[in-house]
Amino acid sequence: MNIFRLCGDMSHLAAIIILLLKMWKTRSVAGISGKSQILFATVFTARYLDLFTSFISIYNTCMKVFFIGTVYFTIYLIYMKFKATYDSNHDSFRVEFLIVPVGGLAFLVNHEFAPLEIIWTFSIYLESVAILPQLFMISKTGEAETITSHYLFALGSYRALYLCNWIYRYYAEGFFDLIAVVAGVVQTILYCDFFYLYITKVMKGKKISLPA
Amino acid sequence: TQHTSIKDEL
Repeated sequence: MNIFRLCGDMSHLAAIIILLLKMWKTRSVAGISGKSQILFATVFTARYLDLFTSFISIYNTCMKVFFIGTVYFTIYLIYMKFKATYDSNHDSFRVEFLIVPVGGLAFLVNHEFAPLEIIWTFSIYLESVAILPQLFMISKTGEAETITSHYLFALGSYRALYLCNWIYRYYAEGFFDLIAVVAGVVQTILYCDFFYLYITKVMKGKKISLPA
Repeated sequence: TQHTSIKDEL
């Protein structure tokens, strides 16, 4: 565990808590993509199957259980409890265009052709693009609430901090995972446009609104 | 450099 990794995890944790607080306090899931959350649930479920096969640390286990628990609770809030506020018309990204190629790629490009390893690889690839339905929704509606922007900033920062973690680990431990690094770079690049808007608008007290 | 099959990251 190094400082980049810890900050990355804390950023990820903060993102999830910000999203839950937004939904709970406003009793609304407006502006949130249910499809992105379903993709994240798929990512966590696929990646954390190793909860049953290997124990790493109390920290590791607690975080995994928290991530899985909260993402399913988020889906419950979007599709059941606060369903009336869910903007399904604008959440129209076709997720099969992500799942199918990502599944195929996980079969073709992996570290080892074994079930758990392929499922892990699938989760890494899927995570890198899972935010697309959310970004697509914002581009369709042309705006994002400030709290939603904070959520996205924390979520995007998490993988950027992991990139720093991997650079550190490469030099400190000789650890290098090409699949995670390439997917992490792709994931971070997808947020760049948003990061720019966040820094130029949200940090100056304005909300994100795109020209029509 | 090494790749570990035990994933210690989240």
